[in-house]
Amino acid sequence: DSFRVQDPGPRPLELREVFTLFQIQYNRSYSNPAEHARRLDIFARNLAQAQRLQEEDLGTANFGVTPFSDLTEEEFGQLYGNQRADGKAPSVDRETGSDEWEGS
Amino acid sequence: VPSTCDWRKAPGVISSVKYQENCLCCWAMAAAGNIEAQWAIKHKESVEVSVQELLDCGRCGDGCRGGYVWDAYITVLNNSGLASEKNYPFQGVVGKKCQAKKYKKVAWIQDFIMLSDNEQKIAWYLATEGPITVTINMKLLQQYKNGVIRATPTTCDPQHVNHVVLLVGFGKTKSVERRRAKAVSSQSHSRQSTQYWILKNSWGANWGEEGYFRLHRGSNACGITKYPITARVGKPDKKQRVSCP
Repeated sequence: DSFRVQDPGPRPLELREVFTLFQIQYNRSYSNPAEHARRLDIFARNLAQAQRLQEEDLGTANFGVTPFSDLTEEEFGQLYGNQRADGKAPSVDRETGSDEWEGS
Repeated sequence: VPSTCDWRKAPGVISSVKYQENCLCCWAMAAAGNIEAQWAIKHKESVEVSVQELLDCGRCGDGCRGGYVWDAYITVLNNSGLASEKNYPFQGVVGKKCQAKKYKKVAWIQDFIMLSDNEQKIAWYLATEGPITVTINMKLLQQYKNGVIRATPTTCDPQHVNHVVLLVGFGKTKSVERRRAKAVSSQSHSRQSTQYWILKNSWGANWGEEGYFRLHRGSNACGITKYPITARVGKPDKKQRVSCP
């Protein structure tokens, strides 16, 4: 009688459950189990990264699961960035002088 | 410079948040948003211009593979304006042929300029002339949900800018919004407010804060001062200062 099972309360969601919820929310499906496993791994890394950002951020931002959570940083840059400018924006000389309308 | 400014509060100035789909056209969407806002402020007429025209009619012809915001303005100048979004709608892929001549122009520009890299001067221009485009490092946006991002050069390299967005305003948080203040109740904490920029993205209204996000103002967060560029609409000799709501 001395042994009692305490109610642990609601358990935290497992990574796979969070990933399934992500797939449902953002309508994601993968072509085969290997791709699914790869995306789950990327998802886990991104969640860890979001947690690090959350801890390091000095502002009020919240980081977490987003529509891009199953993409690597490289894929994200290739799919949503301004690829032509990515890392190789030209050096532009700033014109000295007035910002006023009269400037030529 | 006023303490806050939000052009979203001015009716008809900021159009709906767009979704760029699988097309790397942030540069065209930001330029279109800039022209729409400047046109609405200077002419008191709300317009929605064609992003597709910028993609189809650009000199490089591959607008869905990325681009620079100045290319968009050169296209507008070469075509003597832009058609409406309604007549020449966004397709998410580059069309085979530029169809600019088929449609009536609904907005045009005089020229375009790059502003100073001083955040106070950018705020002044934003408040007195209207929204502008900026190019930022988008690294932190992959995991962003909401709030004010306060980046450092280590977490977000200000030299490596790779995403163009529309700067629509600025403001400051109330002290209670600071996460550190609410999270670390046992520590003595700062009650300072945080100044921020308000930016319109092109990843749909389901991303971020209804399609928008906020970046810390005053620290060149994610390289926001690197390319502050805007089209100029209306005659240069007519000095018409406006007031940001």
